[in-house]
Amino acid sequence: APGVSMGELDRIAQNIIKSHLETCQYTAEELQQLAWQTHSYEEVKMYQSKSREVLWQQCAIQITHAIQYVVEFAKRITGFMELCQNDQILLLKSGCLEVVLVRMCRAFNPLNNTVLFEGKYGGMQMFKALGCDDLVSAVFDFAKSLCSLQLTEEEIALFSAAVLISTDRPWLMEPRKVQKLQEKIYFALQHIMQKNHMDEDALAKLIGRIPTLAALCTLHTEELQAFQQLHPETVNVLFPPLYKELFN
Amino acid sequence: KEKHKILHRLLQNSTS
Repeated sequence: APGVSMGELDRIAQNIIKSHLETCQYTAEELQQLAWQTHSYEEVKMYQSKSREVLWQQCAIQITHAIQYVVEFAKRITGFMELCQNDQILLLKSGCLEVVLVRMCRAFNPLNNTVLFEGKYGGMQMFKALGCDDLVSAVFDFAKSLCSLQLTEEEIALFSAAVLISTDRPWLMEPRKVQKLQEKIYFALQHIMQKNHMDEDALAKLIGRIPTLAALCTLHTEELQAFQQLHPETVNVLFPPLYKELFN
Repeated sequence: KEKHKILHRLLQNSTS
């Protein structure tokens, strides 16, 4: 990388990895312990029997909780806090859900296609009552495909940061500054992945998932709009304020 | 900032 020393890349990487480890919501050890704790048949039936509004609200709460950890992740990244406030807000607004989806692969078990939700692992069928099977199955597919890349915690940390600090977001006031930081993160990620993966194309495969991430977020927005048309009072009164601010 | 009061406040607050 021209004009960047290995020392600087290493500093950036270590800062991002530290931030991730501090703000990842569940440690790797906690996730390991929970690994085969799955929701029972009765518990799944219980989720399936909830009304659409109730389950949407529960999911909105969980997503918002996860987003709060992503905000903290961003705040502990030195380069992110050096961006102007406008761009910090823009990047988080447009990227926080994508980062949640990346982080989700840590709490996804590809052996039985279950995700950690409200304390235990459960499959897609748990979310039937939401009435957006396409979105749920797309999210599960994405998590499974990300798991197949067998990313280390460090790689997840750096990839999360690269997804967040993206020049593809409209209305950035200092796109060049964002670009420089993003490039350094990708260089650091490339360096780490070259060491960890036999597959030379591992980073390219990872970058190739980014359009899917964007599509998932668009689909989420569409589903929310459709849901809100039918249940405006649920969204206005019962959804977390941060969720509404970001996605409404 | 005006349209994202909660996000702005989260960014301003000291680390939680």
